[in-house]
Amino acid sequence: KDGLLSEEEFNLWNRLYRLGDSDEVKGVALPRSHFQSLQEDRATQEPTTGIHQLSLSEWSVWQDHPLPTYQVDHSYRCRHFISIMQMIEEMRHEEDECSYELKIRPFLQMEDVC
Amino acid sequence: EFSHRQRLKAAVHYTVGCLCQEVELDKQMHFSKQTIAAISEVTFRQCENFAKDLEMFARHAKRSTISTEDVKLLARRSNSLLKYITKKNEEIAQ
Amino acid sequence: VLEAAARGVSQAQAEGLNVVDVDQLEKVLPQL
Repeated sequence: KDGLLSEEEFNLWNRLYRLGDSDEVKGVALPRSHFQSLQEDRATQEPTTGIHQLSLSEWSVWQDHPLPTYQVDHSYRCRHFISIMQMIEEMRHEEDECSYELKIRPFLQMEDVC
Repeated sequence: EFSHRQRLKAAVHYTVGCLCQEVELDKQMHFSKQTIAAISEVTFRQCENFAKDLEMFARHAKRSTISTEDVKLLARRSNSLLKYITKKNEEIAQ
Repeated sequence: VLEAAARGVSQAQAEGLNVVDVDQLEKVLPQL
């Protein structure tokens, strides 16, 4: 009723899900990111032993198409990412000429460029 | 509409090429044409995303004109980006 | 654009390259 775990739920969580000192992996963390093109205070990151750094690129082989969803569709950001990954895959083996450039260049009008 | 969109894309692509050229000179590195194309496409699509968000922000505030406040809202997730945009806005206003 | 370029350069430099190709951009794309 107060929004917190009941004693029974807490015990279940503690037993099945909680990561702690006795576990090899004590926690997970996303790698910290900072802007490289802006002046930004970068807090020095001490790598904490036992904290597993998640990888954003380990499964990129799977990320060039949308995988099945259940009740919620993929976000626009997700579709954007997938489309760029597909584009990269298509261009990967191009040599010399760039197909994107060849397609888009006829539309360039210099008065559009500041 | 298709032609207009492709014109915009071409302008973005050209500009991205120029910006990358500046970085090349600065860092003594080279960008492949395909990398420039990919950065260009990312930028164009991100601009579309920004435009949709900006429209929603303005509409939420019951305005029919997108304002600089809407743009600042776009940058809300990053303190450094928000600071940068706010500073730029003040410079432009002056 | 500048952020993508900067991250691409960092990735290429980390790999000992002086060319930023799509292989390098792909690696920085998720965080970007």
